[in-house]
Amino acid sequence: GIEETICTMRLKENINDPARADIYTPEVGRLTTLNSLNLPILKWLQLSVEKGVLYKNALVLPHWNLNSHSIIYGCKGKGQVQVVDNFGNRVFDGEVREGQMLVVPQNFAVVKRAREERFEWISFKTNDRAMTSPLAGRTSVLGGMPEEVLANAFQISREDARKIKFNNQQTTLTSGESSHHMRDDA
Amino acid sequence: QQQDECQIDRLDALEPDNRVEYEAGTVEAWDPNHEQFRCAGVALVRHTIQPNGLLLPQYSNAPQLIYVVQGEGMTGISYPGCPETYQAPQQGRQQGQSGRFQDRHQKIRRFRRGDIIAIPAGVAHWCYNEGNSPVVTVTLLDVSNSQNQLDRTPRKFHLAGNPKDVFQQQQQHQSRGRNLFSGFDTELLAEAFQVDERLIKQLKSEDNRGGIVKVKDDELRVIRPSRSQSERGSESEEESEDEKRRWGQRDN
Repeated sequence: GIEETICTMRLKENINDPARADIYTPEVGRLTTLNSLNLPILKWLQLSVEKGVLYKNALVLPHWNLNSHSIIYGCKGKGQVQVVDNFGNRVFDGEVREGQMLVVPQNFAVVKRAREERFEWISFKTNDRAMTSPLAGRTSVLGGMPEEVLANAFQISREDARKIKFNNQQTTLTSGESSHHMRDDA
Repeated sequence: QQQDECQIDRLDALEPDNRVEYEAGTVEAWDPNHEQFRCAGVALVRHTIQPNGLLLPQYSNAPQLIYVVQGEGMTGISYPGCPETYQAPQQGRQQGQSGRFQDRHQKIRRFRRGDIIAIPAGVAHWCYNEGNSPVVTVTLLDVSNSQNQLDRTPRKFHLAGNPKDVFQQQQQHQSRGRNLFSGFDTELLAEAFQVDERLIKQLKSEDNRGGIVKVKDDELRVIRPSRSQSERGSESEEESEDEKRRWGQRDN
C-alpha cells in the first residue's frame, strides 16, 4: 500500500501567489507560510518555509523564532535586518540583498525593514511547525504581561506601560511611515 | 552528545560555582561545563528572590523544570498567540471609552513550596515573591532536549533589566548585561511599538538593578482571583449560590 501513501504524496506547493497569503496588510506586506499542516511531507522533513514581501518603509515587528532556526534568502530588493543575541549584542546589522543568505539562530531576536524599495525574501525554518514570538504589536510577549510588571521592569509609569502594550495593535507587519504620525500622538 | 562525555571516574556532590547579586535577590549557577552536567546534557541554576522581588521576564534556549524549594509567589508565562484572559472590568463606557486601555494579560499562576513549574524552550516567564520569606527555586535546563536546536550552552534571553550571564565564568561577566531591546536601534523599536524614543530608552534598562528588582509600592498589583475565592471550599459554593440567586441566575 505504499503507493497509496508515499508515492502519491503531495510534494509541491507554490508559495508566491499573493492570494494565498496568511498575513496581509495592504501597502505594508504579506507573509505566506508552508508547514506540515498545509504540506504534510514537511512533517517528515521537520522543515517549513515562509515567504515574505515588505513594501517601502514597512517592517516585520521584532520577534524571535521559538522552536527553529531561520535561514533567510533575499529574493528581490533589499531589506535592513538586525539580529540580537542573548547578551543583547547586535550580531547582525546590515542589508540582506537579492541572492544573499543570512542565518538567524533559534531564540535570537530579529527585525526586518524595507527602506526605499520593496523587499522579498524566503525563510527556511528547521521545524515543521515553526513558531515565532513577537516582541511588539497586539500579540506581543509584553502585551501578555500585566501593566504593573512592565512598569516595575522598565521603571516606567502605568500610562507608559499601557502605551507599550496597546499603542501598536498590528500583528507581525507594520508600517514604518504611519508610526511616525502615531508617535507624535503618543 | 560527543564521545567520551560520560567517561567519568568519580562523581561529586557540587555546590554552585557562580553567584550574581541583584537589587532584590541572587542567582547562582553550577558550571555547565562540569563533566557531570555535560554527560547529562543539563544546566542548573538557583534563584533566591527576596520578598517583594520580581524576577524580570526572560526565556531560555532549553525547556526548564523549576522546583520551588521554599516560599510562595506568582508567575506569568507568556505563550505566543494565547489570549489575555485576565481582564480588568470595563470602565468609562459612559465616557465614550472603549475600554482599550483597561489592563489585560495572560493567566497568572500561584506557586508555593514543593511546586514544579514546567516552561517550554523559548517561552518567556517572570516570577514575583509575594510572601514574607525569600523564594528559593532550583531550575533544570535540559540543553540536550530536541526543543533546543542551538548548541549545548545554556542561554538566557532577557526581555528587561540588565542581568549578567550567570553561566559565564566570573572574569568574563564583570560588565553589566544587556537585554534584547538594548541590541536594536532605538528608532526601529519606536516604529515597532509606536511610542516615542524616550520610552524605548527605558526599555533598554540602562540602570543597575540587574535581573531581580524590587517592586515599587510594596506590592505587585495584577488582575487575578483572590486567594480566598480560589481556596475556600463548600463555604464559597454556598456563597456562589447566594450570588446566583441575587443575580437571578439558574443552572440550565
